[in-house]
Amino acid sequence: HAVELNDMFGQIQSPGYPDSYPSDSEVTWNITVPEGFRIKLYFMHFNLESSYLCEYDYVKVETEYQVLATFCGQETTDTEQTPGQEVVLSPGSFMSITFRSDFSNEERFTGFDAHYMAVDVDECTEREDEELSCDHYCHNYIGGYYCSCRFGYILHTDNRTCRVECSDNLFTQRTGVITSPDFPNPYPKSSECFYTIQLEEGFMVSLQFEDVFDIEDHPEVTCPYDYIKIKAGPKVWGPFCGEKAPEQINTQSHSVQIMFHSDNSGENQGWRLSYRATGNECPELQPPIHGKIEPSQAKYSFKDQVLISCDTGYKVLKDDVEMDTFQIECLKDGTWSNKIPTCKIADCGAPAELEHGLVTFPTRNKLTTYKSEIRYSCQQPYYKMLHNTTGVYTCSAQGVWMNEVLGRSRPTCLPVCGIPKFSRKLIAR
Amino acid sequence: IINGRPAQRGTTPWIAMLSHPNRLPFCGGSLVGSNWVVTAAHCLHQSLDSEDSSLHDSDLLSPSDFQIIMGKHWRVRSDENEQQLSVKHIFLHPQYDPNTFENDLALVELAESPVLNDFVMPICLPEGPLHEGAVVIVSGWGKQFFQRFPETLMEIEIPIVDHDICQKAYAPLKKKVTRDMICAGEKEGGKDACSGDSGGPMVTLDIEKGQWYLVGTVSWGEDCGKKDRYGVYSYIYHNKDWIVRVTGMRN
Repeated sequence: HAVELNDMFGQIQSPGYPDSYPSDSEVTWNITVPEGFRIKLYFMHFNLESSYLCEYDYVKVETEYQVLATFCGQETTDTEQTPGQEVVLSPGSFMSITFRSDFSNEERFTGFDAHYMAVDVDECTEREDEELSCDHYCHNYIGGYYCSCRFGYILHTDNRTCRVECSDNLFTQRTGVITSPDFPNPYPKSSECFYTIQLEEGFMVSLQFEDVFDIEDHPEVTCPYDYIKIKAGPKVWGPFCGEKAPEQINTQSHSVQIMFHSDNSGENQGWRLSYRATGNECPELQPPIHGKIEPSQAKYSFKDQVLISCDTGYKVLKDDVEMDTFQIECLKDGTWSNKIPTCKIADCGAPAELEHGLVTFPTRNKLTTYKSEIRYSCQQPYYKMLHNTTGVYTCSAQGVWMNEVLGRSRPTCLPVCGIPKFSRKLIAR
Repeated sequence: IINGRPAQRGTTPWIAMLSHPNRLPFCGGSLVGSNWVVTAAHCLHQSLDSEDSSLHDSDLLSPSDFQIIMGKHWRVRSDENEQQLSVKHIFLHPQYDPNTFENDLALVELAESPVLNDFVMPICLPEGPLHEGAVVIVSGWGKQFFQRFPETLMEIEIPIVDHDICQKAYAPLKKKVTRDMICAGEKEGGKDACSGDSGGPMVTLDIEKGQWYLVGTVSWGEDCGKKDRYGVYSYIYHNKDWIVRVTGMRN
């Protein structure tokens, strides 16, 4: 008959122990302990009838799938095995012990006295099956274990593999580099990564894989495990896997989705690609006279912007409005957002009047444009300039009359005091 | 001006004539900056009756009570170069005492600036105190001998008198000569300012700079031209800060 044992430890003895065991009997003990434990069995006493390969009386220790040991006799010989001081460990949480005696027991063998206990299984050190071991970190505890992941990873629902949250990668720049997670380290398992390149309509995105391209593949079946797929509008490229990178991909679209799938096994380095968005080209530009275009490029394409500025002393003139700089942009249809403006020389305009003074132009044509000069002077001899300045003003690049001492302030004519034109005839004695 | 001589036209272009609407002059003054006239405070209020000797606003002249004429030479006749100017504001020195003539100084702001020319030019303000023994020129259209008024602007050239000497000369008359005053004249009398010259300029020449500057303004004296009765003037340098503060002026 069978005895079911579910405790975490216990004792098993042959029938009638410590007296001799009866003949022609068979007892099975089925020990079951919780998952995460195994069973350790050791004998305190063992005394059975010996026989060649234990064909008469024996104790057999087994699991569901295999016989762990068969004992008989009083000591180990080349044909019989006794447990001695050895322990028997079950690989899993189940162990079955069967005691059998045949019809004779004249020598009154006393049988056995054994103890068993549940011992923790350290899944972290013992797990050979890569399929079942922790992906990153394994933490053993009495009765079980759990897996954890490196920072930035998430434990998959299989509680074993580590994946990354990589489903919301958005790229909006005109160029960029995209890689599998943790590249060039092996990419995480059980991950579904999405990368979106989203640009303004008018751009065309092209992809170029670089460096290593290493995605788990299968010799016969196309990418059954891990793969990368590219989608742009109705077009789809891939799935790609293996070690040969795809050629450059010109999507002809401004919006591209990249999907990367990895299953829960394998150690592959992954992939890296760079993308570039170009748009329609706009016609070459000629800088305005007395001006320049920045940046100066041989070609301009959609979204490229240029800044037109003028040389010192000149202002950008657009629709009769003066400004320091003017920006135009290459539109998606390959035309410029505006025509190139002209550069107008800064004009300081007629200089303001000076109280008790006058302004003179050194040039006959009384120029008031950039770098022209005027001279303020006071009504001599009745007024004198307050500051020690020449009164010379130059039209600055900002369109303001500037003096090297007074800046943009006009001079001040102060009345000359105490110097009459007429002096007393020398009457002083 | 007692015992003076007619001033040469254009040699005193800073002098201002304060005159009633009937054009009769009642005081002198000096143009400073482009639109200020320095004169005597006692020119700008009614005479006080002896009982109540404090000054009331009602005693003050208002800007419309008088005008200022620049470029004058003749006392009554018109001058081709004269410029009649109306008055915008009057500022009496805050410490002016009508009984003792202390800080007998006033500033008149002109409603418009005169046109400066050979006959109209401001006088400079003093940069420092007057040195001992300086000789000054005092000008005015005030009374001469026998109470007669001159035809034209008159002037005298007199020495500055030591402050202590002047104080001692007036002590017997119980008159105080304070630090804001300066005296000038001859010990034996003779040349002096007189009624009608009040507020007018006392100037001296800064030889180094070749510039005339205002030393004082005609203020008071006992009689005119008497022996030991020096002319007493309001000392400009003493009150220069106040003048600069009110006028915002700089030479």
